[in-house]
Amino acid sequence: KGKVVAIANQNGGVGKTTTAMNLGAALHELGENTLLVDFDPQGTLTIAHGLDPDSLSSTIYNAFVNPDFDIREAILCSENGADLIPANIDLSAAEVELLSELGRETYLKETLKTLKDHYNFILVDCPPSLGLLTINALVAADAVIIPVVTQYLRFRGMKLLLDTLERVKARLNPGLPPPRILPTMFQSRTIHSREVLEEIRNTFGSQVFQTVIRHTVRLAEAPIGGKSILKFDSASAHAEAYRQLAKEVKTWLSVN
Amino acid sequence: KGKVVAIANQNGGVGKTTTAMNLGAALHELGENTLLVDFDPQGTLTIAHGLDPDSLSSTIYNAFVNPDFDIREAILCSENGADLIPANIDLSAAEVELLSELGRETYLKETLKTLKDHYNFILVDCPPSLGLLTINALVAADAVIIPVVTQYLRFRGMKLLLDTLERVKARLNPGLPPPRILPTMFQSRTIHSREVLEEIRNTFGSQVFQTVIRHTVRLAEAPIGGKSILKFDSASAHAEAYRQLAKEVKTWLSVN
Ligand SMILES: Nc1ncnc2c1ncn2[C@@H]1O[C@H](COP(=O)(O)OP(=O)(O)OP(=O)(O)O)[C@@H](O)[C@H]1O
Ligand SMILES: Nc1ncnc2c1ncn2[C@@H]1O[C@H](COP(=O)(O)OP(=O)(O)OP(=O)(O)O)[C@@H](O)[C@H]1O
Ligand SMILES: [Mg+2]
Ligand SMILES: [Mg+2]
Repeated sequence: KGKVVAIANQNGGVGKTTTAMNLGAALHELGENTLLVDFDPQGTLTIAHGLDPDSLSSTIYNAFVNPDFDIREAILCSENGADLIPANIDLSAAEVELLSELGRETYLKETLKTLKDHYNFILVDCPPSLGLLTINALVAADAVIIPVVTQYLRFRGMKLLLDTLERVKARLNPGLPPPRILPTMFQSRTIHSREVLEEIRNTFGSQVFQTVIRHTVRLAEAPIGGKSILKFDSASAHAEAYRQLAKEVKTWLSVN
Repeated sequence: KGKVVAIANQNGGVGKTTTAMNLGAALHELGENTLLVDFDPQGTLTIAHGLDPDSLSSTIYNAFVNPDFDIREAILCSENGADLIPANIDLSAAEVELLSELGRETYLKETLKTLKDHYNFILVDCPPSLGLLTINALVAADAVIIPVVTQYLRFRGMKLLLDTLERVKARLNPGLPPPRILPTMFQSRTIHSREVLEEIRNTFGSQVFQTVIRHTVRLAEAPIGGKSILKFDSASAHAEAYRQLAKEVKTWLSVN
């Protein structure tokens, strides 16, 4: 059965979407049938695939709020390898619509249930908040990846997310393993980045991936043409880092 | 009379707090009596001053929800020059507490009213969302600065903020001038950054500051010791950029 992996951090601009895009492509390259779910009303993962969120006939919103909708109608193929369920601003209505529904935190889990038979990995790109959308992703998840930028001010907000994860685990998803932390936008030439990375490793030990994603403009460029880094600059160290990460994720979730 | 300047962008990690900290220090250096207001429950501006948000006796929260609280009790002096009203997680309760209050969008405007007689500039560091806190800051503001990172995916979310500003202006703050855009984390060595900067200037013309803040690890390091870049590395090009920005802001708001 396939694994749902939520990519979450309520801090904005830490590399959630970039992780979903490139880890998805790398898992596909390893032969794993992979699905990406854009779960951010801003639709950034959808934009990163070269699509216009406002011109889509169906999105994750349709399947999320309406259990009778055939989710396969919202799945798009991509030249990057992994399939995509896109999102747009409609999704922001879901938080209000579901607020008083029974079991409102479990809707995404239900939505993705049948897809776990068709995909080895389903990566959910979370919005930068801890509202009902992110909670739904954490409840549906078999594992959680937290991208963290190696800068002093960015590393500080972790406590809120970890406390939320504990509560989700205790009440709604007891099987959830400890989250894994992915250091991103690492600037190896600076002492500051190295010191923060060291602090992250001292604090979280083996929960931190060996793979570190370096700061590179190439990751900001790739999405302009709707490409993953594996397609945009396949032989680069940056593409290699995501291949490395994909292998670590497979080992962690013991998928062989 | 002093001017309230909101520093807002619902996207996270674009340099709102860094702008408040360093523009505040630079305005003070020019002889302008300046106050910084941390209006983010994460308390990042408070942390950037070397303070522990959890050990404060009073914060902006006390004055914001309680009109009888003497706001001067919450003002702290700082070695960086500009005074500070700190924030902590208590502030996140305010959004719920004020939700059904009459005139809930005008609370901050009332809170800051008397301070406009004592300060030339009051800079409000907004949280990364468009909830009641940011709306309060936009209603209280005489001007708005929007930091934008010169990366393709980061530049895309502007429409939502600009639409919100239009609605605030139409219903609650008719005197609000067009916002000014501050390009941040600019990497002059990359074509990508230059292309996005060009797109920003083509789209917004004279609304974009001449000053551009470059990507530098020094801006991530300075807050560790609770310092602005003017104190941490006064002779640097980065400190100079904020001095430049302070002059532009003074001219824009015709304060002489
Ligand atoms: N390692 C990296 N080096 C340089 N730029 C990067 C890197 N990773 C991501 N970026 C760029 O940083 C910006 C933020 O990344 P991304 O959109 O993935 O973050 P996010 O956490 O999904 O943001 P949001 O919280 O807004 O959804 C984007 O412009 C992206 O292209
Ligand atoms: N020009 C710059 N170059 C490099 N790093 C920067 C620059 N400006 C800010 N930073 C760093 O980037 C991170 C985000 O900046 P900052 O906290 O100011 O953004 P923000 O918009 O206030 O974030 P949030 O939305 O979380 O409140 C911080 O670690 C900061 O030190
Ligand atoms: Mg994202
Ligand atoms: Mg901030």
